[in-house]
Amino acid sequence: GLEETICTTRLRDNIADPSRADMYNPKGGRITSLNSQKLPILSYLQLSAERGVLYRNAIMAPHWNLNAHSVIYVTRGNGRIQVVGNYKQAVFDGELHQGQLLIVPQNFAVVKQAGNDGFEWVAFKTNDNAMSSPLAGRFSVIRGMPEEVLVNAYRISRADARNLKYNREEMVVFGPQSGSQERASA
Amino acid sequence: RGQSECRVQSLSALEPARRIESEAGVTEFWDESNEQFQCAGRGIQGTMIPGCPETFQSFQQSQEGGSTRFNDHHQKIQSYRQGDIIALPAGVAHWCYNDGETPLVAVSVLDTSNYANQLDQNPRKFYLAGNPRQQQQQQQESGSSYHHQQTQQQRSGNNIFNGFDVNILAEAFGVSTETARKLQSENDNRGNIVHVKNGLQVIRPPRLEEEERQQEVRGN
Repeated sequence: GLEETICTTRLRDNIADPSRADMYNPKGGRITSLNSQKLPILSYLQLSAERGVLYRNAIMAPHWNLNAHSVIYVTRGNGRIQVVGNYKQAVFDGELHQGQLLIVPQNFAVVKQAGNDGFEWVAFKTNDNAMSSPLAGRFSVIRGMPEEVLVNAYRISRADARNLKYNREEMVVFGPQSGSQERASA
Repeated sequence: RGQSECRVQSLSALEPARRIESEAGVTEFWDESNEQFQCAGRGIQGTMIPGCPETFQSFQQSQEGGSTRFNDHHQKIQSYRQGDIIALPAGVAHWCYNDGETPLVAVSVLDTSNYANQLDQNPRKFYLAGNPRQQQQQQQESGSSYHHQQTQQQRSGNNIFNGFDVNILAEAFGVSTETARKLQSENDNRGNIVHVKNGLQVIRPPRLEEEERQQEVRGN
């Protein structure tokens, strides 16, 4: 029965259509991902894809990829990207423009901030079910930790720990936040 | 064995207690009753798995109206004690805390050839907090024969927030730059194991023996 599966399998999908976004924030932008659960042929290729659109000055939550490298290709606009490994300096800290490509190794943390023209990219990930772990936002690893652990690990007050955990209610696409400092101190 | 017996003053390299040579290889066994294996202490541990909900929640009851106010919530915490094996999936963040009366000794086995690892075979630690760099620099000064190894350790010791721009961090977390700087732990010389004054107060169900004790107190 394998040949029947191969012959009838779906080979094409559309991740540019905004209405099919997996994550959407009207202030920040949208992310659409495509993995082998949505397009089974990808399990043969061991690849998945992600299409991202960040509006002007929006941020994609800092995160790391658990099980895949990521190849980011910029399709429109520009943005600042920082990639950080397990030593002090960022391994990449610069502007990416349309037509440029950047590789983010597995487990390295990355943050993207759109420039004035917005930032659009497509990322190819080297696992058919690529997973990432955000550092900030509603699904973040920081939010998954007890307040008390943050207080002791970072030597911060309970109020600061609470701010770290709950100030960003968005999921992974963050709108620009002009008054973040006032809110944090309030 | 009672908790008072666990006094590991120093650890030593152990020779296998038994060695079986076969036609095509050797099997070595260590004595599981050795004190070093027995006295491992106990602790609690949190693993943050992306996509999993924060199922441990605490609420505070206000005295006036009797209304409940949300206090804190986080992902599941598990207790462990001597003899337990903890398996962590590749790439997830975790923390642990010694809530026992004795030192907590754990042996980590890192599987760099696991299916998920697409990097090289070098084990890498990505710290979310702490700044163990300075501690390792001191070790480096004390001996030169391990220079290469120590340099590698020094490079692998930093907190990942350290490499990010502090303004981007502040914006991503929605906090002040001062708090973002604390995330980077630049002036924190405590290393990656820190002392918690007055014990770590986290939301977690009691251990079995604690629960039994509580039930005895509550008994008729």
